[in-house]
Amino acid sequence: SLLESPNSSLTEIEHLTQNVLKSYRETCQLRLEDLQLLRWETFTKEEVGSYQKKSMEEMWERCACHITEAIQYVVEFAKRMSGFMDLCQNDQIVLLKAGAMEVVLVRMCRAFNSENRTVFFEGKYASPELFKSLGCNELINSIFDFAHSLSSLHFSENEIALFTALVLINSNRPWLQEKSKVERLQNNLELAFKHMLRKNHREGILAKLPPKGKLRNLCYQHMEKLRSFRQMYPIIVHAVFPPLYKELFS
Amino acid sequence: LKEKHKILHRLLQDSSS
Repeated sequence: SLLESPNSSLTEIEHLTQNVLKSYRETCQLRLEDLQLLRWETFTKEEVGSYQKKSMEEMWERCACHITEAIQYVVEFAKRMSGFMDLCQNDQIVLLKAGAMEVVLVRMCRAFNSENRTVFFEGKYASPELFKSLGCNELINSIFDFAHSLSSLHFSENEIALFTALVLINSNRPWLQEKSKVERLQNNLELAFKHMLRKNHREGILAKLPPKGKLRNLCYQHMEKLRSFRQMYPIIVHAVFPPLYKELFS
Repeated sequence: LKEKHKILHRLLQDSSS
């Protein structure tokens, strides 16, 4: 009904909110409490050095596997969201193909310690230097800058849940077949998000949210870097990269 | 699109997850 009725009641919006919060809680991959507990567990200099000495191929493969795992949780989040599975299969794929990585990047701010500019990676918090062997310092720094700016908003878990739902349900994605259905779900999610912010006196963050182009640009940079890596190591990508990662990004 | 995204399509169809 959320996709068909002309107007949504406050009760419907409240149901949608509760559904999105529950779907998010069930699929958030890492618990915030655990991330907070490990907040100051950083890699030692020796450990950072050993990551930096890894080959570019090994580091790329590791990161591709972690991104793929994170994306699988986002797919599950989408599937549990009211209305998503009522969209046609083409549009489900379009939205996930365009938005899954963007959601992963937003979710990353939970695993980011802005006080020492580190991110949770393979059991501890890592600085950008740890990723040196990937050969994409500019992209890594842009992702860290993005996580830093998002952290300054001090998102609550509920805010992340609704914000990421809105990152995913975007009726402006190209190749949608039933744009109006996506628009309707997006409008309801926007109402739900704004209603929650108003209730918590947090409307101020609306003006500080990252522009949609920012996330799109980070994802574009990631795909460009993958393209360069693939030119250098086509066999590695073909043989050892996760199939879902290749399907989405190359 | 479904043809080009078989894994994503399968994940979406999988009701056991």
